[in-house]
Amino acid sequence: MIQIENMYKKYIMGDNVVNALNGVDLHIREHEFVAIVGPSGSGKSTLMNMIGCLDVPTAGRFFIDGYDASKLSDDQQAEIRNKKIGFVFQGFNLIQKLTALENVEMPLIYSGMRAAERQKRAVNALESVGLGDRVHHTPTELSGGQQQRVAIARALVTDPPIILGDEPTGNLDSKSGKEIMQIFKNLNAKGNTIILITHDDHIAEQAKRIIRIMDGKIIEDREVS
Amino acid sequence: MIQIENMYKKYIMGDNVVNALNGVDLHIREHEFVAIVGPSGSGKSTLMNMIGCLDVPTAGRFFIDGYDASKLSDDQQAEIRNKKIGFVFQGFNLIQKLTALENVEMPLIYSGMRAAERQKRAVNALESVGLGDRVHHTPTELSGGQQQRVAIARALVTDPPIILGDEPTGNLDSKSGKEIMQIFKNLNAKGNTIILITHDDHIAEQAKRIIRIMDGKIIEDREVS
Ligand SMILES: Nc1ncnc2c1ncn2[C@@H]1O[C@H](COP(=O)(O)OP(=O)(O)OP(=O)(O)O)[C@@H](O)[C@H]1O
Ligand SMILES: Nc1ncnc2c1ncn2[C@@H]1O[C@H](COP(=O)(O)OP(=O)(O)OP(=O)(O)O)[C@@H](O)[C@H]1O
Ligand SMILES: [Mg+2]
Ligand SMILES: [Mg+2]
Repeated sequence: MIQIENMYKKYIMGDNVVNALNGVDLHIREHEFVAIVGPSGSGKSTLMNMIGCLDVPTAGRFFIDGYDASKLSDDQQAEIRNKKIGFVFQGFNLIQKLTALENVEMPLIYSGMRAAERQKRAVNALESVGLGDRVHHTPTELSGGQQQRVAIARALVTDPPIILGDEPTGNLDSKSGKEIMQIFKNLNAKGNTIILITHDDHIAEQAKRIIRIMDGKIIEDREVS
Repeated sequence: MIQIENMYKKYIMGDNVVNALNGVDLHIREHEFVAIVGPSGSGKSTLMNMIGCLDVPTAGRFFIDGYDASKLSDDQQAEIRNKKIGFVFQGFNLIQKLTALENVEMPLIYSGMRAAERQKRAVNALESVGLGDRVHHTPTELSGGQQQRVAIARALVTDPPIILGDEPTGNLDSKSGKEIMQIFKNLNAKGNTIILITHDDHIAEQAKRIIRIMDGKIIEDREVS
């Protein structure tokens, strides 16, 4: 379902080159539950952005569901993102002037769903992450962990086949974090592919496979026992 | 040094009232090392913003170094913030068009330090958090954990007597998190007051006192054994 071959991502800053991805090969199949771990700055978010069709490598190939991403037009890439992928960003990327409800409705607007059904689904998604009483708050009227949960609800609301979470529990207390992990486990049990970046070993050990990255390379790739 | 008496912070949203702080009494002395813990949305960042003179309560009194904060002018409050407090924000609050170096220099510009000394201190602060090779990157050219470390360096660069950290290790792997905690411990050993909000019990147990908040109230306040 996701195939990365010999991928490089280089940033050129004056005389320096930053090798954010430095030769990555990776194959993730449908229904997997993968945790990506590694030090700060090691390339995890960069890798996630490639998987989410949000960035383009300097070299190497990327296939999603058999399509060579480099051969797709921008419109075709946007369509794959909207139909197949739900993304929880490390920095949330919520729209500041929209309420929690309006933020979570956005992916359903792209899918052409009509307003009454959209609002019902968005409210359900917000209730599932414990924010039923915060639906009309804008991001600045929410705590850090509440903003993170709005970002999670938005990633889940279209029930996408692939869910990408970049540090999805980083701002949550352990009880809220457990509730979010239970949501991901339930989705994986019904067939969604889950890929999470995490700095928390407790979270990583709840996945089925752990991929460890260092300096832009995969140094470990194992099943969770 | 920090005294909070019967503090309330209410937000009015249509017919609803959110009691972000719901009767808080708190006394923190010089040289303490305090961790503030509690569920997402319980009032921790709101409390921290009061301590940092960044917000005004709905009711109750706040004294910093003996001054009644409500009797200070905006200029006097700004002066207290610049001279006494270093703040690591939950959302980092870096200036997007400035480099890491320029972001860390900002508090030194306010203090009137001249350019050569300012740059030297800012570079030292960035090196101390492992970012010596990222000084000319802007926030969008940094990973999430690197942005967090720039925010930490900026809070430390004036060596302020009070350091407030809102989830300062939330985006860091455990090794980087340990290095940051060692910085805070060293500062506390030389006399700085450290107040950290954290969701990580390992981090909280490294403080000397743990304050637990729930629904805008302090429900526990104990020394760490
Ligand atoms: N401007 C606002 N208007 C309305 N409600 C607000 C506003 N700012 C904060 N709140 C509410 O006040 C409560 C406390 O927020 P606060 O940011 O202090 O929580 P927190 O303990 O820091 O949470 P987290 O661990 O998720 O960061 C939350 O329930 C939040 O929704
Ligand atoms: N636009 C850019 N220009 C230059 N360097 C960049 C840019 N974006 C990222 N980098 C660098 O690429 C490296 C990898 O970044 P990435 O965001 O993938 O790290 P990460 O593993 O997600 O880290 P964290 O755990 O801190 O979030 C970092 O060292 C970062 O400084
Ligand atoms: Mg990252
Ligand atoms: Mg907070």
